[in-house]
Amino acid sequence: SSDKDVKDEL
Amino acid sequence: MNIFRLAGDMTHLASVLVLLLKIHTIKSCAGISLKTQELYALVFATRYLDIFTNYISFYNTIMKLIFLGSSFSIVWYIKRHKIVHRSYDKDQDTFRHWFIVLPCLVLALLINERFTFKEVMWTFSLYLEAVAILPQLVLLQRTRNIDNLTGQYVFLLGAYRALYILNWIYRYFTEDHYIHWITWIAGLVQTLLYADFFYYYFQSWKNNAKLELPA
Repeated sequence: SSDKDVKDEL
Repeated sequence: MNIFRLAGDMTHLASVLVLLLKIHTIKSCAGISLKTQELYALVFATRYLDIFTNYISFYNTIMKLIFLGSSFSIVWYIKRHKIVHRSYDKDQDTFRHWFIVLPCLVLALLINERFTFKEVMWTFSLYLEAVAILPQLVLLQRTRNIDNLTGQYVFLLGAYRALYILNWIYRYFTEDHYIHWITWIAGLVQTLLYADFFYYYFQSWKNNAKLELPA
């Protein structure tokens, strides 16, 4: 799950 | 990071600061829904499970700590602080948590991108954040005298969501493979919930009148 770019959002 | 995303985060931060100002300085939580605040604490607790295992940036970690810390301390203030607790509109703030939490949990179990604990919790936090404002909106509608800080708090929260949508549109056109249906639909639903509030907020601003939502 951590490879998704959306995870850099809050 | 683009300007919309940064502006969204700063608006979100400002909303938290406005609420803390009201609670910490004025020692009042009148018009603030404890239910919504508890739901936000749950949103951040389930979304930031990877805070210490998945490092993204210093900014990211600090912001996560701020949102976690502030949401739990706001809940603590309303429930446990002697003076603040007295101003809590308990009889008006009647929304049931379970009507919100359970459907979101079921939906996250059914519709997610990957069936792992962390991923389901993360998806759950998106669904929950989308509807967590509902108890607050219901309470606003029941409050005859909405004070300025409460109105600004809800307005800033709504503005933060609107800016995140602009951020997604920007990222969609500037980045490859940037498609996140779950995030976008949940975010769109969340922003639409503020439409009614925005309408009356701008009306009161234009007419220089007190903010009041029709029952």
